[in-house]
Order: sequence, then structure tokens, then C-alpha cells
Amino acid sequence: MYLKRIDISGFKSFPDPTTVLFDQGVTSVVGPNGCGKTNILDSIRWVLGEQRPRLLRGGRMEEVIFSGTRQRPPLNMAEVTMVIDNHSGRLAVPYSEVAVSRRLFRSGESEYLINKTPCRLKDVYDLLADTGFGSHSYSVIGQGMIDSLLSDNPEDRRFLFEEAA
Amino acid sequence: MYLKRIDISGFKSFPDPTTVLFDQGVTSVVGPNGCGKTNILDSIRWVLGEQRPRLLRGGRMEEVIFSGTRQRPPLNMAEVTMVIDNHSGRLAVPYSEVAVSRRLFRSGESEYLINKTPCRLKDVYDLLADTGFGSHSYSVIGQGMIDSLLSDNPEDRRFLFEEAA
Amino acid sequence: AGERFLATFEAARLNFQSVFTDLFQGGEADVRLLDPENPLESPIEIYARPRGKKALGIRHLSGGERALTAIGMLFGLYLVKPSPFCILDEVDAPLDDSNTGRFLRLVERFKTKTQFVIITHNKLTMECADNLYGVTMEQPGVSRLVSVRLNPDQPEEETLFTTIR
Amino acid sequence: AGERFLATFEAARLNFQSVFTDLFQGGEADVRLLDPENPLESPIEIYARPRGKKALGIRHLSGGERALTAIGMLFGLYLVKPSPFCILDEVDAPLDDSNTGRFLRLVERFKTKTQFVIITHNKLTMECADNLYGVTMEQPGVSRLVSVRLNPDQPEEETLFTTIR
Ligand SMILES: Nc1ncnc2c1ncn2[C@@H]1O[C@H](COP(=O)(O)OP(=O)(O)OP(=O)(O)O)[C@@H](O)[C@H]1O
Ligand SMILES: Nc1ncnc2c1ncn2[C@@H]1O[C@H](COP(=O)(O)OP(=O)(O)OP(=O)(O)O)[C@@H](O)[C@H]1O
Ligand SMILES: [Mg+2]
Ligand SMILES: [Mg+2]
Repeated sequence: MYLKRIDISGFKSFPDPTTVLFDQGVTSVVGPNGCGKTNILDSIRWVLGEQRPRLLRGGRMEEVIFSGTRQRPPLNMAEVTMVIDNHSGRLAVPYSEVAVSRRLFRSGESEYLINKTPCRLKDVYDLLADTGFGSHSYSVIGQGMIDSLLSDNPEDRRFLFEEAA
Repeated sequence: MYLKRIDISGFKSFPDPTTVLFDQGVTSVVGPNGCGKTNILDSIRWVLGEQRPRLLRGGRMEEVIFSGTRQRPPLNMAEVTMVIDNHSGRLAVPYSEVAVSRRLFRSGESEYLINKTPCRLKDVYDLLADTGFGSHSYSVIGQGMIDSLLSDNPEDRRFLFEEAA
Repeated sequence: AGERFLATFEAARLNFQSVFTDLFQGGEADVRLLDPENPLESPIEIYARPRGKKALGIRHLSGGERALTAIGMLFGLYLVKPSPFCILDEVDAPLDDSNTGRFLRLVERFKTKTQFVIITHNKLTMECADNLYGVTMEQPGVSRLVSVRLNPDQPEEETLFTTIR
Repeated sequence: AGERFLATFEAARLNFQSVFTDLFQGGEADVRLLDPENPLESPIEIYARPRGKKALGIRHLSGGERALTAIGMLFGLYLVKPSPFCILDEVDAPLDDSNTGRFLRLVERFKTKTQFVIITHNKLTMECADNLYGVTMEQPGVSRLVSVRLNPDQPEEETLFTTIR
């Protein structure tokens, strides 16, 4: 099971449909401050079902929708699709390629899809459960998280061990 | 008024007497992880009268005394001296050079000296009051402090503005 | 559930110890449940002693030593239950060049099991990547992805990527 | 005291705005008392909008944008009441090369009034320094200071400094 690509559209600083292809091996993402690198990480957390706006640096979930710039108007929908290779059969669905999509409209409506079939958030969680793919997991390490792992509050690291169990 | 040098002895990872000379202009301090750079900053905070062990990464103040390595035994005293040029007369003492010293013994005894004359901590504070030299001030910016200036807690930055007033 | 957590915890602990000793070229580390009778509620304590130094508690570690210890803990967990995909956001920021190199060699060893995406400003990390994406913002506030090749003659991060469209 | 705080705050605010616009080559920033009737108790709010982007609140800023904003606030305060001496510990860690350059040019402008000591792993910062100290730990756990000259042919941080004793 491996990640093939992410399609980002209308999410944070990615108003235009953008595809990030992932090959095997190590991919490094680089660029100047504020250009959108962590936003890519946020889009991955989000499509995996993250429900806490705080972990996406927001106060409300609708803040992930492209809010416009001085030259471009805001958009009304954010959509992210993650495409996973499933030749190993690790995901319990009869497809060799699985696309998980999430959409959010400014009205507040949310949609989740698996291979273009609408489903519930719960179905996305169930699909990915126990695979190590998950927004709460130790597979997404955000800026500043490393320091909190050693914080004075020994509870801060508990969730990592729970994930691995 | 400017900083001429710091003499560090028995403080954290500096068991042997070490002198750091400061010229005019910008001095950069470099070296591998864990080699003692932040400890130099801590020694400056400490000699300026910092009373909170937490700001020196400690639980108790005696943790600033060199605690030994696998090859060297611990020491019983830490001493730091800061030498300030006072040709401007900004410090209210009749000396063109002012040395502020602080000692801490493992027994818990503390000493403060101004130009080798024993004094109280309060005398060090009074001497430096209003000069912009002070451990609480915005002139000592530790690792990780930059982020706390923008924290969600608007109280975190208040002390900087109070210092400047 | 408590049983399973304890088993996972013990595996993670052994892995952490071995990864730490590899990253620090010696020294020793441990991770413990403060309350082993209540594994699912217990705070988790970390102990880390770099090679040749005395154990002083993790609060006395330097910024880079803390980051490397946290990386050791993460990768210790990856050994228990590998994630197929792992995205790391600037975890190398506090590391000096030698420690960055050790971190990258660790990633090399894990990349057969795990697809890594590493967001970074660090040139050494960029050089080690198999694939390199640049994120740019020519239109203010609008992110765009470009595929990149490193130009060793252009050390400036920004000029490094403008050559490729 | 409240009067004086308000006067200081207003001066710091104007300075912050001008330093920010310089560091971000445009954009705008502000700092406000949430409760101006009670200046000595009031929380302090920060507003920062990078050039060309829309104002989204400081929680949406990137890691580097946050660091640069905090640096702007600090230096805004230095303009109100210059500190004779200022020690900065790795404040450049999250900055890309261009922003590091802007930070260093800011330090250049301030260094006539303030003696700077900058702890760093960043090569650009090292190159800009007037004086360079290396801290080493050949004996584990024992820090030693060496005066250093930069060797541009040896990019590795550690080998950079072993040549000078
Ligand atoms: N909903 C949104 N609409 C438009 N732009 C947004 C939105 N949310 C965030 N942004 C923009 O994204 C930018 C931050 O991007 P990001 O955090 O990905 O930067 P980065 O590349 O990780 O930079 P750094 O190297 O400093 O960490 C901010 O400047 C912010 O204005
Ligand atoms: N009381 C003490 N006695 C002996 N050693 C100490 C004492 N307190 C701290 N140390 C040592 O100092 C080291 C940390 O030094 P410091 O924080 O100055 O590193 P640094 O050069 O700033 O590194 P980095 O680049 O990672 O921030 C630790 O390894 C710790 O063991
Ligand atoms: Mg970022
Ligand atoms: Mg440090």
C-alpha cells in the first residue's frame, strides 16, 4: 500500500487544481517561507478526516477554503483527493486503486467520497483504520510537534503510543 | 555602555574558567548541537540576576553548577562575571569598568559582587535598572521564545512592552 | 487493551533505545510508564543521556538534542508498526549538519518500508531526496507546485528553484 | 504608569509597523490593546498581513512568517528603548535564505546602537558576523570556546571549526 498522489483544489493557498505525485523513496518539499508547504501537509491531514480546526491552524473548519487574495476572490469549496495504491489488498475494498475525497462548502456542507461514491466520514475512518494512515497518527508530524513530544506534560506523547498499539 | 566580556567558571557545561570577549559589532556563536552555546546565554541571564530556574531549564537553581561528566567529578560552585564598559557613565557608579559577579555554592549559599565588593541581589538590579540590561528584558531572546511572542495567550507578550516602558 | 498497550509500549521502548543509541552514537535512553498498574492512564516519562554526558533529565538537553531524541522516539514507534507513508515538517530545523546527516541515514534505512515526504529548508536534506518538489508563490497568496532539480552552484534557496518550470 | 505605558505602546506600535513592512517588503501589521481603558492589564493582540495576501489572522501565518513577525515586534521595541546589548538564540532557524538576509540587514542597521550576539546554525548568519566564536566539546560534556574564521570550502559545520585552535 502506498500513496500515489494528492489532488488539491480550493484548499488554503491552492485555489487552482494542483496534483502532487508521489514516487517511491524520499520526496522533499521545499520553497520560501509562506509559499504553501505546510498547507500541503494540512491538506493530507484534512482528507484523512481531521476534525479539529486547531490542528489545521484554524478556528473554524471553513477557514481551509481558499479565502482569496488582494487580486483574486475567495472560492466556495475546498476539495482534496488522496489516491492510494491498493495492490497489496491492505485496504478492505475490491479496488487496486482507492481514491478518498473530502469536500467542504462555505455553506458548511461536507462530503466524503471513496472512489467517487459518496460515503460518511466514518467510512473513511473504517477504511483506513489500522493501516497507519490517519490524521491522528504518528505519520503526520507537523511544524513544532517534535518539541511537544518532550514537553513537561507527559500526556502529550501518549497518543503516539496509543496509535501504535 | 557596552559589554566587554563574560567569565564563566563551573557553570553548566563550563567547568574550566572560560572568557568570552565581546567586540563591537555582531558576534556570532556557532557549534554542534549540545556543545554549550545556549549555556552561554543562560550564564548571561543568570549573572543578570535571573531567579527563576525554569528560565534556565532547571528545576532548582543549583542545577546550574557543573554536575560532572562520565570522566569528571561535579564541582561545588558556579561563578559568572560580566564586565561592562562604563565610560558613558550610564551605570550610577564611579568606575569606568564595572564587573558584576554571581556565585552559587552547592550548599545553597549565594554571593553577588560589584567590582569584587559583596553586595545584595537588589544592588545588582538597581545598578542595571533602566539600562536595558536585565534578564527579564527583551535583550535576551532564548530558543523557542520567538514562537511564544505570537502565542494564543496575549499575556505572553505583555512583559516585553512593560520592559520598554 | 491494557495488555496490548503494554506489549506495544515495551516494543517501542526497546526500539527507542536502539534508535537513540544509533542517532547519538552512544549514550542511552529509556521511556517509562510512571504508573505501570494503570497503563492506559499513565503518564509517560522519557530519559535520555547523550554519550559521555551525565544524566540530567531531558529539560537540560539542548534544542538539537531534544529534537534528535524525539525523532528517536518516533522512529522507535515506526519500527513497532510501520506507517506506509510519513510526512515530516521541518523536523531537521534545530539539527546541526552532523546530526542532520544521522537523521537522513535513519530515513534511508526506513524508506524501504515507508514512503517519506520531508518538508525542509535544509540543503543536506534536499540533496538526499530521491524526488524534489518546489512550492512557489509568484502570484501572491497562490501556491504552485514545480518539479525541481538541485543546482549546487546556486546556494540561494529561492534562485535554486526558479530555473525549473 | 498607565500613561507612560500607553505612550510606549504607541511608539512600539508605529515602529513595529515600519519594521514589519521592511522585513516583508510590504504588507501591513498592527498591535493593539484589547482593553485600552485598562492598559496595564489589557491583553495585546497582533495583526499581520503579508504583502499581496489577505488578512487571515496570525494563526494562519507560516512558521517563517510568524518568526519574522515576532522579530519585527522585538526590533520595534528596540527602537523605542534600545538595549545596549542583545543576545538572540537561533531566531533564524525557521527563516528561508531571503528572509534570513532581510533579518541580517535589519541587524546591520541596528548594530551601531546595540551590540548583538547571535547563536546560530545558519551559514548566511555566520558569514555576516564581524566576530565568530565556535563552541566545541572535544571532552564529552565539557565546553570550550575557540575563535573561528569561516572556511567557505568546508560547508560542514563541524569541520568548519576544527581547523582553528
Ligand atoms: N484559507 C486560506 N486561503 C488563502 N490562503 C491561505 C489560507 N490559509 C492559509 N493561507 C496562506 O498560506 C500561507 C502559509 O502557508 P504555509 O504554512 O504552507 O507556508 P510554508 O511553506 O509552510 O512556510 P514556512 O517555510 O514558513 O513554514 C499563509 O501566508 C496564509 O496566508
Ligand atoms: N549543570 C550542568 N553540568 C554539566 N553539563 C550541563 C549542565 N547543564 C547542562 N549541561 C549540558 O549542556 C548541554 C546543552 O548545552 P546547550 O543547551 O548550551 O547546547 P547548544 O550548544 O545550545 O546546542 P543546540 O544547538 O542543540 O541548541 C547538555 O548536553 C547538558 O548535558
Ligand atoms: Mg511551514
Ligand atoms: Mg541551544
